[in-house]
Amino acid sequence: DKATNPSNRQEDWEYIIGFCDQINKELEGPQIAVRLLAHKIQSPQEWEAVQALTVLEACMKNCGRRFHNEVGKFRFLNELIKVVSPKYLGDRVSEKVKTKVIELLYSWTVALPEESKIKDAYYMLKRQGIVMF
Amino acid sequence: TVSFHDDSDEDLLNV
Repeated sequence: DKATNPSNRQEDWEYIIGFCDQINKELEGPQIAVRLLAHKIQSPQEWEAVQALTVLEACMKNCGRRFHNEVGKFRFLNELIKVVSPKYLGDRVSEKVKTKVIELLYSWTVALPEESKIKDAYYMLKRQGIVMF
Repeated sequence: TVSFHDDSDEDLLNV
């Protein structure tokens, strides 16, 4: 909540790194974290969603394979797909948030080729015309 | 304590 608080004036890296540390400490950290992050990323408040995406990116860089495995499941990827798809939340979500989600997905297809479901999700969005370029 | 490792997943959404 503190790492994504809409009243933060700017991204609060103390809390963001604290969230990453907590994931690394706990056995079920990645599973719990992705559920919390999916909820924040779908926030109707743009700034809360943007901060949640920054936290997600930080976790991908700092929480290792256990976290990558969890993000690389359709269970989580589907929550990101809902954000960009007009069939779900896409019409109500800002372009900024949608662009960031697509940029993250693309960056992981390059950085984590072993997480094949990320590629499946990204190329499905491309085929459906939701990712244009 | 023994932790249950959840390896389950769902299907990819269709948009």
